[in-house]
Amino acid sequence: ERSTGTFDFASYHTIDEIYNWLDTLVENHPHLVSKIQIGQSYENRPLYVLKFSTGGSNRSAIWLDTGIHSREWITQATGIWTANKIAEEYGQDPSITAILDSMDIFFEIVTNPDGFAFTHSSNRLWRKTRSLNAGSSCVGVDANRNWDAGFGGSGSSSNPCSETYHGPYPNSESEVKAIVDFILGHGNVKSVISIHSYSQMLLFPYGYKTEPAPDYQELNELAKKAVSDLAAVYGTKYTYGSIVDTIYQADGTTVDWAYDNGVKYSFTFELRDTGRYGFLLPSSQIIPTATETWPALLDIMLHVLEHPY
Amino acid sequence: EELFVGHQVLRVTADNEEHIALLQGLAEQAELQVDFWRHPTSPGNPADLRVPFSSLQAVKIFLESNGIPYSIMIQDVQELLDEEKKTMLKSRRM
Repeated sequence: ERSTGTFDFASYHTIDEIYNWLDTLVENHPHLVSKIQIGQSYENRPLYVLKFSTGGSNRSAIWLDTGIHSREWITQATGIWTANKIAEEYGQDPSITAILDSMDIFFEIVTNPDGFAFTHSSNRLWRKTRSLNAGSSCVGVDANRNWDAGFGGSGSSSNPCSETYHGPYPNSESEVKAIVDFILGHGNVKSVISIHSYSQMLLFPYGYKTEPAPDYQELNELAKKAVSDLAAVYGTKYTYGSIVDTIYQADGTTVDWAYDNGVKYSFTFELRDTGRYGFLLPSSQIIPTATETWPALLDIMLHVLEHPY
Repeated sequence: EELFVGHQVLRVTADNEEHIALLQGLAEQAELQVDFWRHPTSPGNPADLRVPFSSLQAVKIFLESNGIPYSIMIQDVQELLDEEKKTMLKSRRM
Protein backbone atom coordinates (compact mmCIF):
# COMPACT_ATOMS: atom_id res chain seq x y z
CA GLU A 1 0.00 0.00 0.00
CA ARG A 2 1.32 3.39 -0.99
CA SER A 3 1.68 5.87 1.81
CA THR A 4 2.71 9.49 2.15
CA GLY A 5 5.07 8.19 4.82
CA THR A 6 7.41 6.72 2.22
CA PHE A 7 7.57 9.86 0.12
CA ASP A 8 10.84 11.78 0.49
CA PHE A 9 9.82 15.37 1.22
CA ALA A 10 13.48 16.33 1.45
CA SER A 11 14.08 15.69 -2.22
CA TYR A 12 13.10 17.34 -5.46
CA HIS A 13 10.72 15.31 -7.57
CA THR A 14 9.63 14.99 -11.17
CA ILE A 15 6.14 15.94 -12.29
CA ASP A 16 5.16 12.27 -12.55
CA GLU A 17 6.29 11.63 -8.98
CA ILE A 18 4.38 14.68 -7.77
CA TYR A 19 1.20 13.78 -9.66
CA ASN A 20 1.38 10.24 -8.24
CA TRP A 21 1.86 11.67 -4.79
CA LEU A 22 -1.26 13.80 -5.13
CA ASP A 23 -3.26 10.60 -5.52
CA THR A 24 -1.50 9.07 -2.54
CA LEU A 25 -2.42 12.06 -0.38
CA VAL A 26 -6.04 11.75 -1.44
CA GLU A 27 -5.99 8.00 -0.69
CA ASN A 28 -4.51 8.64 2.75
CA HIS A 29 -7.01 11.39 3.64
CA PRO A 30 -10.19 10.51 1.74
CA HIS A 31 -12.51 12.47 4.03
CA LEU A 32 -10.49 15.69 3.78
CA VAL A 33 -8.63 15.82 0.49
CA SER A 34 -9.80 15.44 -3.08
CA LYS A 35 -8.15 16.17 -6.39
CA ILE A 36 -9.87 18.24 -9.04
CA GLN A 37 -8.72 19.16 -12.54
CA ILE A 38 -9.29 22.80 -13.46
CA GLY A 39 -7.98 22.62 -17.00
CA GLN A 40 -5.10 21.60 -19.24
CA SER A 41 -1.75 23.14 -19.96
CA TYR A 42 -0.61 24.22 -23.41
CA GLU A 43 0.94 20.77 -23.93
CA ASN A 44 -2.23 19.11 -22.62
CA ARG A 45 -0.98 18.20 -19.15
CA PRO A 46 -3.73 18.16 -16.54
CA LEU A 47 -3.85 21.13 -14.14
CA TYR A 48 -4.54 19.45 -10.80
CA VAL A 49 -5.72 21.23 -7.66
CA LEU A 50 -5.97 19.64 -4.24
CA LYS A 51 -9.18 20.52 -2.43
CA PHE A 52 -9.12 20.40 1.35
CA SER A 53 -12.68 20.43 2.66
CA THR A 54 -14.62 19.13 5.63
CA GLY A 55 -17.94 19.54 3.87
CA GLY A 56 -20.50 22.28 3.47
CA SER A 57 -21.34 23.85 0.14
CA ASN A 58 -19.52 26.77 -1.50
CA ARG A 59 -17.72 27.71 1.67
CA SER A 60 -15.41 30.67 1.55
CA ALA A 61 -12.04 29.50 0.36
CA ILE A 62 -8.31 30.11 0.27
CA TRP A 63 -6.31 29.57 -2.92
CA LEU A 64 -2.63 28.59 -2.78
CA ASP A 65 -0.34 28.00 -5.73
CA THR A 66 3.33 27.10 -6.18
CA GLY A 67 5.46 26.63 -9.24
CA ILE A 68 4.06 29.25 -11.60
CA HIS A 69 7.73 29.94 -12.46
CA SER A 70 8.93 26.45 -13.18
CA ARG A 71 12.61 26.80 -12.24
CA GLU A 72 11.73 27.86 -8.71
CA TRP A 73 11.84 24.24 -7.53
CA ILE A 74 11.81 25.08 -3.85
CA THR A 75 8.23 26.32 -4.29
CA GLN A 76 6.74 23.08 -5.65
CA ALA A 77 8.72 21.13 -3.01
CA THR A 78 7.41 23.43 -0.27
CA GLY A 79 3.94 23.01 -1.76
CA ILE A 80 4.07 19.23 -1.37
CA TRP A 81 5.31 19.47 2.22
CA THR A 82 2.67 22.09 3.06
CA ALA A 83 -0.19 20.11 1.51
CA ASN A 84 0.86 17.10 3.53
CA LYS A 85 1.10 19.29 6.65
CA ILE A 86 -2.43 20.61 6.14
CA ALA A 87 -3.74 17.04 5.82
CA GLU A 88 -1.75 15.72 8.77
CA GLU A 89 -2.48 18.63 11.09
CA TYR A 90 -6.23 18.80 10.57
CA GLY A 91 -7.67 17.63 13.89
CA GLN A 92 -4.33 18.25 15.61
CA ASP A 93 -3.29 21.86 15.17
CA PRO A 94 -6.05 24.16 16.44
CA SER A 95 -5.47 26.83 13.79
CA ILE A 96 -5.67 24.67 10.70
CA THR A 97 -8.54 22.72 12.28
CA ALA A 98 -10.49 25.93 12.87
CA ILE A 99 -9.78 27.09 9.32
CA LEU A 100 -10.89 23.84 7.71
CA ASP A 101 -13.93 23.51 9.92
CA SER A 102 -15.45 26.46 8.12
CA MET A 103 -13.37 27.18 5.01
CA ASP A 104 -12.01 25.21 2.04
CA ILE A 105 -8.42 25.35 0.83
CA PHE A 106 -7.51 24.88 -2.85
CA PHE A 107 -3.85 24.17 -3.55
CA GLU A 108 -2.31 23.98 -7.03
CA ILE A 109 1.23 22.64 -6.58
CA VAL A 110 2.43 22.41 -10.19
CA THR A 111 0.88 25.57 -11.63
CA ASN A 112 3.12 25.50 -14.72
CA PRO A 113 3.44 21.79 -15.54
CA ASP A 114 4.89 22.19 -19.05
CA GLY A 115 7.61 24.49 -17.79
CA PHE A 116 8.28 22.19 -14.86
CA ALA A 117 8.58 19.09 -17.06
CA PHE A 118 10.93 21.10 -19.30
CA THR A 119 13.17 21.97 -16.33
CA HIS A 120 13.64 18.23 -15.79
CA SER A 121 14.02 17.21 -19.42
CA SER A 122 15.82 20.05 -21.19
CA ASN A 123 16.51 23.26 -19.35
CA ARG A 124 16.66 23.43 -15.54
CA LEU A 125 16.51 27.20 -15.68
CA TRP A 126 13.27 27.49 -17.62
CA ARG A 127 10.84 30.00 -16.05
CA LYS A 128 7.95 30.58 -18.46
CA THR A 129 5.17 28.46 -19.95
CA ARG A 130 5.91 26.50 -23.13
CA SER A 131 3.39 28.08 -25.49
CA LEU A 132 4.63 28.88 -29.00
CA ASN A 133 4.75 32.58 -29.84
CA ALA A 134 3.53 33.36 -33.35
CA GLY A 135 6.22 35.04 -35.38
CA SER A 136 9.00 34.33 -32.90
CA SER A 137 11.44 31.51 -32.38
CA CYS A 138 11.26 32.19 -28.66
CA VAL A 139 8.91 30.05 -26.62
CA GLY A 140 6.81 30.76 -23.57
CA VAL A 141 5.09 33.47 -21.60
CA ASP A 142 5.78 34.66 -18.06
CA ALA A 143 2.61 33.39 -16.40
CA ASN A 144 3.02 36.02 -13.69
CA ARG A 145 2.72 38.84 -16.28
CA ASN A 146 -0.24 37.35 -18.15
CA TRP A 147 -3.06 38.33 -15.77
CA ASP A 148 -5.55 41.06 -16.57
CA ALA A 149 -4.30 43.64 -14.08
CA GLY A 150 -2.19 46.32 -15.69
CA PHE A 151 -1.53 43.84 -18.48
CA GLY A 152 1.15 44.88 -20.94
CA GLY A 153 2.52 47.70 -18.82
CA SER A 154 6.19 48.64 -18.60
CA GLY A 155 6.56 46.22 -15.68
CA SER A 156 6.55 43.40 -18.20
CA SER A 157 8.02 42.84 -21.63
CA SER A 158 6.48 42.71 -25.09
CA ASN A 159 9.48 40.74 -26.34
CA PRO A 160 8.68 36.99 -26.64
CA CYS A 161 12.34 36.23 -25.95
CA SER A 162 12.25 38.01 -22.59
CA GLU A 163 11.81 36.16 -19.32
CA THR A 164 9.04 38.60 -18.44
CA TYR A 165 7.15 38.39 -21.74
CA HIS A 166 3.49 39.13 -20.98
CA GLY A 167 2.00 37.16 -23.85
CA PRO A 168 -0.26 38.19 -26.73
CA TYR A 169 -3.28 39.06 -24.58
CA PRO A 170 -4.45 38.70 -20.97
CA ASN A 171 -5.08 35.09 -19.91
CA SER A 172 -3.63 33.84 -23.17
CA GLU A 173 -1.95 31.06 -21.17
CA SER A 174 -4.31 28.19 -20.43
CA GLU A 175 -2.55 27.75 -17.10
CA VAL A 176 -3.61 31.28 -16.12
CA LYS A 177 -7.05 31.13 -17.72
CA ALA A 178 -7.84 27.95 -15.79
CA ILE A 179 -7.21 29.67 -12.45
CA VAL A 180 -9.10 32.79 -13.49
CA ASP A 181 -12.13 30.74 -14.52
CA PHE A 182 -11.92 28.64 -11.36
CA ILE A 183 -11.73 31.57 -8.95
CA LEU A 184 -14.41 33.59 -10.75
CA GLY A 185 -16.58 30.51 -11.06
CA HIS A 186 -16.18 29.67 -7.37
CA GLY A 187 -17.08 33.21 -6.41
CA ASN A 188 -16.17 32.88 -2.75
CA VAL A 189 -12.36 32.86 -2.71
CA LYS A 190 -11.22 35.22 0.05
CA SER A 191 -7.43 34.83 -0.23
CA VAL A 192 -4.97 34.08 -3.03
CA ILE A 193 -1.41 33.20 -2.01
CA SER A 194 1.00 32.67 -4.90
CA ILE A 195 4.40 31.27 -3.90
CA HIS A 196 7.65 32.13 -5.72
CA SER A 197 11.35 32.11 -4.83
CA TYR A 198 14.00 33.26 -3.99
CA SER A 199 14.36 36.81 -2.64
CA GLN A 200 12.69 36.23 0.76
CA MET A 201 9.85 38.67 0.55
CA LEU A 202 6.16 38.76 1.41
CA LEU A 203 4.43 41.02 -1.06
CA PHE A 204 0.90 42.31 -1.64
CA PRO A 205 -0.83 44.60 -4.19
CA TYR A 206 -0.13 46.65 -6.03
CA GLY A 207 2.56 45.86 -8.54
CA TYR A 208 1.13 47.63 -11.53
CA LYS A 209 0.43 50.98 -9.93
CA THR A 210 2.00 53.10 -7.24
CA GLU A 211 -1.17 54.11 -5.42
CA PRO A 212 -1.57 52.09 -2.23
CA ALA A 213 -4.24 49.39 -2.20
CA PRO A 214 -7.36 50.39 -0.23
CA ASP A 215 -6.50 47.67 2.33
CA TYR A 216 -2.82 48.60 2.43
CA GLN A 217 -2.65 49.11 6.20
CA GLU A 218 -4.25 45.78 7.06
CA LEU A 219 -2.22 43.84 4.49
CA ASN A 220 0.98 45.49 5.65
CA GLU A 221 0.31 44.68 9.32
CA LEU A 222 -0.55 41.08 8.46
CA ALA A 223 2.60 40.74 6.36
CA LYS A 224 4.66 42.18 9.22
CA LYS A 225 3.33 39.58 11.63
CA ALA A 226 3.74 36.73 9.15
CA VAL A 227 7.38 37.50 8.37
CA SER A 228 8.10 37.93 12.07
CA ASP A 229 6.74 34.43 12.82
CA LEU A 230 8.63 33.04 9.81
CA ALA A 231 11.88 34.55 11.08
CA ALA A 232 11.28 33.07 14.53
CA VAL A 233 11.83 29.56 13.16
CA TYR A 234 15.34 29.78 11.69
CA GLY A 235 16.06 33.50 11.70
CA THR A 236 15.42 33.85 7.95
CA LYS A 237 14.89 37.54 7.32
CA TYR A 238 12.18 38.62 4.95
CA THR A 239 11.23 42.06 3.67
CA TYR A 240 7.58 42.86 3.06
CA GLY A 241 5.41 45.48 1.44
CA SER A 242 3.58 46.22 -1.76
CA ILE A 243 5.19 44.80 -4.89
CA VAL A 244 5.82 48.19 -6.49
CA ASP A 245 7.41 49.61 -3.30
CA THR A 246 9.44 46.55 -2.36
CA ILE A 247 10.85 45.37 -5.69
CA TYR A 248 9.75 47.14 -8.85
CA GLN A 249 6.76 47.78 -11.04
CA ALA A 250 5.38 44.43 -12.18
CA ASP A 251 2.37 44.33 -14.47
CA GLY A 252 -0.11 41.54 -15.01
CA THR A 253 0.58 39.60 -11.80
CA THR A 254 -1.54 36.99 -10.07
CA VAL A 255 -2.16 38.86 -6.85
CA ASP A 256 -3.01 42.19 -8.49
CA TRP A 257 -5.60 40.42 -10.62
CA ALA A 258 -7.02 38.63 -7.56
CA TYR A 259 -7.16 41.85 -5.55
CA ASP A 260 -8.84 43.73 -8.39
CA ASN A 261 -11.38 40.92 -8.53
CA GLY A 262 -12.41 41.21 -4.90
CA VAL A 263 -9.92 38.91 -3.20
CA LYS A 264 -8.71 41.12 -0.36
CA TYR A 265 -6.06 38.87 1.15
CA SER A 266 -3.76 38.46 -1.83
CA PHE A 267 -0.10 37.78 -1.16
CA THR A 268 3.00 36.61 -2.95
CA PHE A 269 5.73 34.82 -1.07
CA GLU A 270 9.30 34.84 -2.33
CA LEU A 271 10.86 31.89 -0.45
CA ARG A 272 14.52 31.59 0.57
CA ASP A 273 17.75 31.34 -0.57
CA THR A 274 19.59 32.15 2.64
CA GLY A 275 22.91 31.41 0.92
CA ARG A 276 24.15 31.91 -2.60
CA TYR A 277 22.28 29.26 -4.57
CA GLY A 278 19.44 31.27 -6.03
CA PHE A 279 17.11 28.92 -7.91
CA LEU A 280 19.45 25.99 -7.31
CA LEU A 281 18.69 25.71 -3.60
CA PRO A 282 20.03 22.38 -2.31
CA SER A 283 17.33 19.87 -1.44
CA SER A 284 18.64 19.81 2.13
CA GLN A 285 16.90 23.19 2.50
CA ILE A 286 13.44 21.99 1.44
CA ILE A 287 12.26 20.96 4.92
CA PRO A 288 13.66 24.04 6.69
CA THR A 289 12.15 26.30 4.03
CA ALA A 290 8.76 24.66 4.26
CA THR A 291 8.89 24.52 8.05
CA GLU A 292 9.60 28.24 8.38
CA THR A 293 6.96 29.17 5.81
CA TRP A 294 4.21 27.23 7.58
CA PRO A 295 3.63 29.69 10.50
CA ALA A 296 3.49 32.60 8.06
CA LEU A 297 0.91 30.83 5.92
CA LEU A 298 -1.07 29.97 9.03
CA ASP A 299 -1.01 33.62 10.15
CA ILE A 300 -2.53 34.71 6.86
CA MET A 301 -5.11 31.91 6.68
CA LEU A 302 -6.18 32.42 10.29
CA HIS A 303 -6.53 36.16 9.67
CA VAL A 304 -8.73 35.39 6.68
CA LEU A 305 -10.89 33.12 8.87
CA GLU A 306 -11.16 35.72 11.61
CA HIS A 307 -11.91 38.62 9.28
CA PRO A 308 -14.72 37.49 6.97
CA TYR A 309 -15.86 40.04 4.37
CA GLU B 1 19.38 19.06 -22.72
CA GLU B 2 20.74 22.56 -22.31
CA LEU B 3 24.03 22.68 -20.48
CA PHE B 4 25.38 25.61 -18.49
CA VAL B 5 29.07 24.76 -18.40
CA GLY B 6 31.12 27.79 -17.44
CA HIS B 7 28.04 29.90 -16.80
CA GLN B 8 28.47 32.00 -13.68
CA VAL B 9 26.00 33.84 -11.51
CA LEU B 10 27.34 37.22 -10.47
CA ARG B 11 25.97 39.01 -7.42
CA VAL B 12 26.03 42.70 -8.19
CA THR B 13 25.40 45.40 -5.64
CA ALA B 14 24.41 48.61 -7.36
CA ASP B 15 25.45 51.59 -5.28
CA ASN B 16 23.22 54.16 -6.98
CA GLU B 17 20.44 54.70 -9.48
CA GLU B 18 22.95 55.17 -12.27
CA HIS B 19 24.31 51.69 -11.67
CA ILE B 20 20.79 50.31 -11.66
CA ALA B 21 20.07 51.95 -14.99
CA LEU B 22 23.30 50.50 -16.39
CA LEU B 23 22.36 47.03 -15.15
CA GLN B 24 18.93 47.33 -16.70
CA GLY B 25 20.70 48.26 -19.94
CA LEU B 26 22.50 44.92 -19.75
CA ALA B 27 19.15 43.18 -19.93
CA GLU B 28 18.47 44.88 -23.27
CA GLN B 29 21.65 43.55 -24.87
CA ALA B 30 20.09 40.33 -26.14
CA GLU B 31 23.37 39.07 -27.55
CA LEU B 32 24.87 38.85 -24.06
CA GLN B 33 22.04 36.52 -22.98
CA VAL B 34 22.20 37.73 -19.38
CA ASP B 35 19.47 36.04 -17.31
CA PHE B 36 18.42 38.13 -14.31
CA TRP B 37 17.75 35.78 -11.44
CA ARG B 38 17.19 38.72 -9.17
CA HIS B 39 16.46 42.11 -10.64
CA PRO B 40 18.11 45.29 -9.48
CA THR B 41 15.54 47.06 -7.32
CA SER B 42 17.19 49.81 -5.30
CA PRO B 43 20.72 50.84 -4.36
CA GLY B 44 22.23 48.44 -1.86
CA ASN B 45 19.97 45.52 -2.79
CA PRO B 46 21.77 42.71 -4.59
CA ALA B 47 20.97 41.76 -8.17
CA ASP B 48 21.93 38.31 -9.42
CA LEU B 49 22.84 37.77 -13.08
CA ARG B 50 23.46 34.44 -14.74
CA VAL B 51 26.02 35.09 -17.46
CA PRO B 52 26.90 32.54 -20.16
CA PHE B 53 30.61 31.70 -20.45
CA SER B 54 30.81 33.45 -23.81
CA SER B 55 29.66 36.78 -22.33
CA LEU B 56 31.50 36.61 -19.03
CA GLN B 57 34.50 38.69 -20.04
CA ALA B 58 32.38 41.38 -21.63
CA VAL B 59 30.03 41.63 -18.67
CA LYS B 60 32.82 41.71 -16.11
CA ILE B 61 34.65 44.41 -18.06
CA PHE B 62 31.37 46.36 -18.24
CA LEU B 63 30.85 46.11 -14.49
CA GLU B 64 34.45 46.96 -13.63
CA SER B 65 34.71 49.85 -16.05
CA ASN B 66 31.57 51.35 -14.54
CA GLY B 67 32.72 50.77 -10.98
CA ILE B 68 29.86 48.42 -10.18
CA PRO B 69 30.96 46.02 -7.44
CA TYR B 70 30.22 42.34 -7.95
CA SER B 71 31.17 38.93 -6.60
CA ILE B 72 30.84 35.45 -8.08
CA MET B 73 27.80 33.86 -6.44
CA ILE B 74 27.96 30.61 -8.42
CA GLN B 75 31.31 29.68 -9.94
CA ASP B 76 29.91 27.15 -12.40
CA VAL B 77 26.19 26.63 -12.80
CA GLN B 78 26.58 23.23 -14.44
CA GLU B 79 28.49 21.86 -11.47
CA LEU B 80 25.59 22.75 -9.18
CA LEU B 81 23.11 21.26 -11.62
CA ASP B 82 25.08 18.02 -11.80
CA GLU B 83 25.13 17.89 -8.00
CA GLU B 84 21.38 18.48 -7.87
CA LYS B 85 20.77 15.66 -10.32
CA LYS B 86 23.05 13.32 -8.39
CA THR B 87 21.18 14.11 -5.16
CA MET B 88 17.84 13.40 -6.81
CA LEU B 89 19.03 10.06 -8.17
CA LYS B 90 20.47 9.11 -4.77
CA SER B 91 17.20 9.93 -3.05
CA ARG B 92 15.24 7.98 -5.62
CA ARG B 93 17.47 4.98 -5.14
CA MET B 94 17.03 5.21 -1.37
